[in-house]
Amino acid sequence: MASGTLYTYPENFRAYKALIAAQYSGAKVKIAEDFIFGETNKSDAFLKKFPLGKVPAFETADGKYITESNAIAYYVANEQLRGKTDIERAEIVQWFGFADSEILPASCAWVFPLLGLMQYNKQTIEHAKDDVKKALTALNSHLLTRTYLVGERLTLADISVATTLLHLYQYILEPSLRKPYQNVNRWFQTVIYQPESINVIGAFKLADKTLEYDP
Amino acid sequence: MASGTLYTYPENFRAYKALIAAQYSGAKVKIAEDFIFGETNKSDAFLKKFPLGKVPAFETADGKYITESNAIAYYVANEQLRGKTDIERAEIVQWFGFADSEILPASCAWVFPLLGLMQYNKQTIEHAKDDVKKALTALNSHLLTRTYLVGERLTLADISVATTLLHLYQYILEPSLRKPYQNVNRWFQTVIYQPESINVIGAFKLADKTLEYDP
Amino acid sequence: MATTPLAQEKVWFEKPMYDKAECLHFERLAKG
Repeated sequence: MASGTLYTYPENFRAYKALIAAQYSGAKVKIAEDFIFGETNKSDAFLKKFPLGKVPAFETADGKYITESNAIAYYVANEQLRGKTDIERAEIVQWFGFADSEILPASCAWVFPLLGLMQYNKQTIEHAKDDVKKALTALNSHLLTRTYLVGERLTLADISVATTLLHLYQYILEPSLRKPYQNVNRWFQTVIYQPESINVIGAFKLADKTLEYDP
Repeated sequence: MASGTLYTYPENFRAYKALIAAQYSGAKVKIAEDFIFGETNKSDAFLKKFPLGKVPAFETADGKYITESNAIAYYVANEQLRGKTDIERAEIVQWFGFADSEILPASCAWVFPLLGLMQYNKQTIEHAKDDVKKALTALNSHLLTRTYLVGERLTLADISVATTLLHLYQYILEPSLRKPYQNVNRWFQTVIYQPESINVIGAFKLADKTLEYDP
Repeated sequence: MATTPLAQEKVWFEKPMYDKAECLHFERLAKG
């Protein structure tokens, strides 16, 4: 049974991947209590273990170090979450890539300016909207006849993609914007409202109204 | 034994991942002969199988569809390449993420303007140089006492990271620039000069001189 | 290496910028 310490700041959607996976697998994942983001991860001790200084970062009980959120989630998961056949495991890797290359860039480009994290640029946002539409359309199509992304049960694919969609569903996808993606909405809520997810994320609220840009 | 058809344009470093993996595993990977990039991948028939229209894309012999280069490589690989223990398999996922998030953006930001694929912006290039330096420094440190990235033998981690470094080693890292990264250089050449890699990439030539910007 | 299809490749060039923005935001939150 995997166990270890997870270094992260609070409400880090990337850290949620491993934390939710651990809820399913029973892995003992302790969140480092004395971790101060911006300080601890720049210390020599931390950089010795995790040279890039990024989080989430995981130290296993037997002294190994893992970075990259999908990798940590994989490590603390169980066989069901990791996929039971070669094709399932390959498909899970595929969805990791989909989340990181098709959803995340577009989500950040749309959400960050509205949260005041980056400069607002109308053209960038318009491109982001197109990219989000493409990704959600592909996802919606895939989920037409499926309950989960891979196989018949929840896997790391669902956890990874759903957590990567959290910002979009929290800040952007008000009812009219998410209406074209009914299969995604159904699947997303299936994943996020599992007890294992609620234990980590809490009671997640879908956007009532798209966040507006406030100069 | 995995088999199927790979759709890609020639000399696609992402496609190399699966092709090299197949050399090791013996998987029968046929490259689609009549594939014209920009046409075939925009056709209805292709988009029905691969809705995002991206390559590399893989159709298994039994009619399944896989996208994302790491996923295809995983599917056509063998147990050795995929990792033999949970920690090895997690570490391989970690290196997939490292290649895609720490190397690829910086590599493309540096190389593409010099290849005339993007506008040249001095500040962007300077940032890219810093990011490449960070990534290679971390890699160099990791490889100080290791022959391969994960475990004692070559895995998908080595294939994924090395292929993602091809552009840098081909166009940028002239001898003086690669000098600080002796462990990476050693490891990179170990991977790229395996017969299995040569069968796919051909005889790879390390950069003699950094490509210069030609307005 | 072939370069023309590369021009159509989708790469998140700005990723480091977004990573930095995210870090700054959460560092500020951590400081309270």
